[in-house]
Amino acid sequence: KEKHKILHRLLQNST
Amino acid sequence: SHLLVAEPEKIYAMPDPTMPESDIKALTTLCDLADRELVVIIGWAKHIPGFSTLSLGDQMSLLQSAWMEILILSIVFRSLPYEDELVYAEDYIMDEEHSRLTGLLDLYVSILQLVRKYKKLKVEKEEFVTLKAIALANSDSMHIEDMEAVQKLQDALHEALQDFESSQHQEDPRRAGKLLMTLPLLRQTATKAVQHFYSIKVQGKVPMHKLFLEMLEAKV
Repeated sequence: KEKHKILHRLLQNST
Repeated sequence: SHLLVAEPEKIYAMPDPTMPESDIKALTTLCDLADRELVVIIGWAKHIPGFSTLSLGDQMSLLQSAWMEILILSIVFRSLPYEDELVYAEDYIMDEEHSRLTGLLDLYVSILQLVRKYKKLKVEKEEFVTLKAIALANSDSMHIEDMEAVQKLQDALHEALQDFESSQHQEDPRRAGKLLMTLPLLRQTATKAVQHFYSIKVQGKVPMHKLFLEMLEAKV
């Protein structure tokens, strides 16, 4: 999962 | 109706006016565009009813396996009003010659085949946004933790499509099936596109942003 940092962060950001 | 509201705004490629025309410039423009579209797609996915209730891991797996299908389906839908031209963005339309010069002729031919299919079906916006969500939910990722939850999402979107067709297209009881039968070609075209851009990444001549690279690597 660490490798996919940006996707992880963008999904966690509240819209 | 949720999906229509969630549909992203127009996007622009904004090629660098100071860079001389070349295949590297065109590929750089497309990769930059794709990177910005990916941010929009991730935000869009969260508005699909049911998607955010999936585990974060499953949300990532679906997006990692379906992102290129979603990008291509958007290009296809934007290109419907045109003849033999692909609308990568409002300001970036490529014909056959430009595609050939950029080394994207093979992809151009494949995407155009999809465009023709949807033109013949006279696909409507409601169908396009539902198909895009189905492509995400049906992306056959091998890393899904909660298959039941993903199946439920697929079922809900499939039901939405069937409801739309039974009310808006009574003239063709098999229209939902015809639309779903376009997905294998979408999958094949997306796989080709990922492989092509991965080979461009390996050549190392085209700058690529981090998110695009991340998603490209997740797919290969």
